[in-house]
Amino acid sequence: STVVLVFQAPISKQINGSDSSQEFNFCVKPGDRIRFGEALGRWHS
Amino acid sequence: TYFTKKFQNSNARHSSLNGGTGNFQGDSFLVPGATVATLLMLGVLHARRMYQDKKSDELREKGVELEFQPDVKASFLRLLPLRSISRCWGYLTTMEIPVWLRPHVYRAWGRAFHSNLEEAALPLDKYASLRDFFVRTLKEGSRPIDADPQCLVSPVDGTVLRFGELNGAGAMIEQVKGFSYSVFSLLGASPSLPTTADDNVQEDHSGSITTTEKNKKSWWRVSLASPKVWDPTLSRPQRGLFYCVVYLRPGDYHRVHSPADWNILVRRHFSGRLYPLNERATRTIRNLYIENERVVLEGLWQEGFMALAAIGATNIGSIELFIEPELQTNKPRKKLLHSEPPEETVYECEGVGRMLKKGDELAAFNMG
Repeated sequence: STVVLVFQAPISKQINGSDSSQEFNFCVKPGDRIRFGEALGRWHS
Repeated sequence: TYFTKKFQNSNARHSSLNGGTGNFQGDSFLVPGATVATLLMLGVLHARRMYQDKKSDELREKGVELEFQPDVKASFLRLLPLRSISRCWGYLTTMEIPVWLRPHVYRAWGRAFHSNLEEAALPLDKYASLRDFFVRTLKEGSRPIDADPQCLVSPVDGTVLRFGELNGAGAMIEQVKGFSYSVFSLLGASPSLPTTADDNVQEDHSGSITTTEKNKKSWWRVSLASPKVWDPTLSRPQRGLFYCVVYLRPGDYHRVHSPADWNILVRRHFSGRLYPLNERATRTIRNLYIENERVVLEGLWQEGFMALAAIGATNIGSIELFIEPELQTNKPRKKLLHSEPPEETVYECEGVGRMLKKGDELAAFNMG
């Protein structure tokens, strides 16, 4: 079986006018084994 | 040759012994010969399969990506009654196994499919059938959930096949190198699926700024529905649409959890085919994910739109929703030939659909 996740996430966001921005990035690679509860991706300033 | 000679000798011996009949012993010998031939054939097929898998693993390690390549076997699969086969398999796996035999059967399954039996919540002899074992829960604490508030967690155990960002109205997801399918076909033509960055303005190809009604609608729908209050100090948020495909092997833990705090608004059930979903099938069967039986959940999370498609396979044809236990999948279909339109349910309770926290149990795949 297979699960496909489709979601919106920040690609860039100015926070309160400052110059920092957020961007979603995957923290996996194709072929990686992953377990439920582990991070697929994060968006940090 | 060995068996033929042995058979002829034993035949000759028997005919001399009991006056020329010799038919009874000769026939009885034929049965082991047929069994041996069948076992030999299965052995050869398995060895060939292992050789092919090893070859594709070596290519993958070298970074060579196998391309889409339809073959005769894929066309042959179209002729098989895969849904009926799947239901028969499901019926067999519901058979109760004698208590003393259960640990041996589940250990054999664990060895064959690399399952980690230590994590099973119950002792092995408590799972009455293979189907009960397959949908097992895990011991408390087996899957710690990433507490980072700015991360999305995997909803299942499995292997990450592909991921990336979807751009443009076409929004295609690559099934395998050389073949892609549209996210609209996968999820169903959904009005809330944003097709580009949901910012109210977007650069079009001529570089001029255009505003699209659709984005406005999807943005206002997101902003009105999402619990967060619109904060004018924030500049316009730019959001992209991403996807991730995770393949679950037969030995993996097969329950599905919520990848984030999520309001599920709509459920769509596509009663499709049940092709196998293994690596070879993704390389040889066209439109695999949009032809197979699947359940799509669609809703909103803090960053906007979110949808999850749980896709069944021949051996794992059932998808059970804990938020809608009455949904039945992989049932006999009325119309055999063409595929039926998806059956849709809008979750209206609490006014904003079914609220789930990150990590909550959502669904389970099961056999048959």
